[in-house]
Amino acid sequence: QRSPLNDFQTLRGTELQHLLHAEGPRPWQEDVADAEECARRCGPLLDCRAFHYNVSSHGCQLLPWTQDSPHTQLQRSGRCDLFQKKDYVQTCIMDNGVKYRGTVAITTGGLPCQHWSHRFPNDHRYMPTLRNGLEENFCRNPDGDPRGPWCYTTDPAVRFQSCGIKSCREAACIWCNGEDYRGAVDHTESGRECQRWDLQRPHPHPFEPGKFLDKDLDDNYCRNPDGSERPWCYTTDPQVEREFCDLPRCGSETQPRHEATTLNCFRGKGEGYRGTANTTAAGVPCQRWDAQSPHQHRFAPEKYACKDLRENFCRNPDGSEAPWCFTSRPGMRVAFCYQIRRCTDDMRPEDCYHGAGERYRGSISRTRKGILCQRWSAETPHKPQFTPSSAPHAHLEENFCRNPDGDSHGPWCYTTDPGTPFDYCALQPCDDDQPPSILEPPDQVLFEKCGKRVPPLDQHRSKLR
Amino acid sequence: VVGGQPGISPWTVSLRNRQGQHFCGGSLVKEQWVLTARQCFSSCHVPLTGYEVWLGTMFQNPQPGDPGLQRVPVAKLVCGPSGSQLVLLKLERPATLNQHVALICLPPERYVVPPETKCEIAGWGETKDTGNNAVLNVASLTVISNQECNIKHRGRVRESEMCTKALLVPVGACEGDYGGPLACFTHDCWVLEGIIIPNRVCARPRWPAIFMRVSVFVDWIHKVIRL
Repeated sequence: QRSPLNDFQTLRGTELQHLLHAEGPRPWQEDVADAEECARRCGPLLDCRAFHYNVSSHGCQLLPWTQDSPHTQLQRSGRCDLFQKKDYVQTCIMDNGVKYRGTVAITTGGLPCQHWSHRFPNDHRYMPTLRNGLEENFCRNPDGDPRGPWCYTTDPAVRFQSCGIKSCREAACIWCNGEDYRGAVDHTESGRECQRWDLQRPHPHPFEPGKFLDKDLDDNYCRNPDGSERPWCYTTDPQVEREFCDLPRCGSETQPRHEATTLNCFRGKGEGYRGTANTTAAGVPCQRWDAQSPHQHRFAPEKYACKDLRENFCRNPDGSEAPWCFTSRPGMRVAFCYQIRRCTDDMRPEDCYHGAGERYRGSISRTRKGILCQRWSAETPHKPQFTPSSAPHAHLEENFCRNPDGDSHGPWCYTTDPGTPFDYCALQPCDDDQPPSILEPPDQVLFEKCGKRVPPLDQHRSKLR
Repeated sequence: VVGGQPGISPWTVSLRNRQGQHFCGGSLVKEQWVLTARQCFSSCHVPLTGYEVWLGTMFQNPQPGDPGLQRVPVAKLVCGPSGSQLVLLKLERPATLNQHVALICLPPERYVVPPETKCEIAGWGETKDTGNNAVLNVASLTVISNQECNIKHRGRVRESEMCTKALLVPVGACEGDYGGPLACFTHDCWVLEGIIIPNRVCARPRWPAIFMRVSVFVDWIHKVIRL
């Protein structure tokens, strides 16, 4: 049950513009049910290489060109998604490349290709037609040569030569368990075609591309969004839900991915944690990774060589929220090891302040996360509540950290990051500073609106069965 | 929650990851703001697409038709001051307050809860088979002074933290409850005095539990919501 979209590569929120006005816009076909319908119309047409699908008007515009055609340009679009036939835009080939329609026009020996329509310097019998795709001087494979696309060359001494276009399998290899694989293989190891990630048939699944932006679940390419042992995909075969893909490994197994490893704390999701904590936060001992009881699992150490699944140490082999383990308790399959401390991701403090820092007059101008402070006199990216004129007492100079509102947590600044209105600075209380204790006797408090619960717990409890 | 019982806590919310799984608790302090624990998030700049807050239900896995259920995407995360172990989550839209969903009061700045004050924790976390995993569990705890707490914890408890009395039987928060509330009944109202953070062991008998003291960070909370 393959989708016609399987032949297309998607660029979300993108329009393909033709810069030569003589070409003129192509007509829109309105009220097309969905992008698949567009693909069904474009697929069989030899002069349709791509199409726009308007997600709001459900319109479809068939295009005879792609982003690799001359005088075209990609443009961000709030309305359209661009679908281009894989054969025309992929830089790698499947099988022997007879369907390749890319624009490589040079041979492995570096010789420019001869135009197919030319019979000089090398005469031949392959004349271009709309169907055989022998366009310009692009590498093609009209005779099914097992070595892939080739061309006649412009060197009379070399009649023809292969172009050396890599197979999509060889074009990208996988590190560790292939979580970072972003190649274009779209068939499983048994040869079944992959289902598109943005479709729920034939196999419904939870991996919606919009929800897993960091996994780049593009089109129907093999990916590893769930920490499996290697990239996989759902298949277009209704009888087979998902299968692994056959992809080459890069180099040695054991090097970790790009994050540094930590021993006494964990950073981010803890994928680099290599410490020896071996109980859950609930104090339950962890099960050994190389054991299958009390819990059977798929995380065999030899299949996750670079995840260091030694003994029963807390680890994060699948990109979960934090280090975790299978527990030794039959009734509790897995648990996080949140008792492991988080490494601080603050910058090292560069200066110090006394009290709450209201009298700090230093020139530190970075937040604890390293973001540059916004000038107090600026209005963007954040409109300040405190300005040099509104708070003269605070000496709001340039973009230096200050504490105009007596914030008890120290000097701060508005930041140049649009997403972070303000943050505390890379400062710390001076060693000789003793903040006053807060453990004073409580004083009276009055609450009006919040904190009420209807009905009160004890009454409600009496009604519970 | 270990040693608790099914109960109601209309300000307690469930944080859900992209797979829709519950992974932490939180407290609704404003219609559009939830206070929870830093420990629950991998970084202060984590992509939040797909993360949601579920409110208005007692169930860990409510049915889609659950009348009280509100599912609100998380729009923004703001990390608390260094050492606070807190984060504030801004929701994409305000929660609707009703008999299933209510705000909890914030204490005045630097307010210290008197010892012996009655409080409760709530969460959908690990029960260690002492409760019903399918619903919200609530357990009662009593505040003790930092001075008393530091006897057992050998002076490690900071002023920005607070403690509850050690009990002979296992009662307390556990994995999956982090970020949830320690709510105390003060002057005829429930007030969010503490936030559940990971302790070395969950609900350890004869051992005082440690929470973050919310009143130390109330000025930061007001500032973030205001700015």
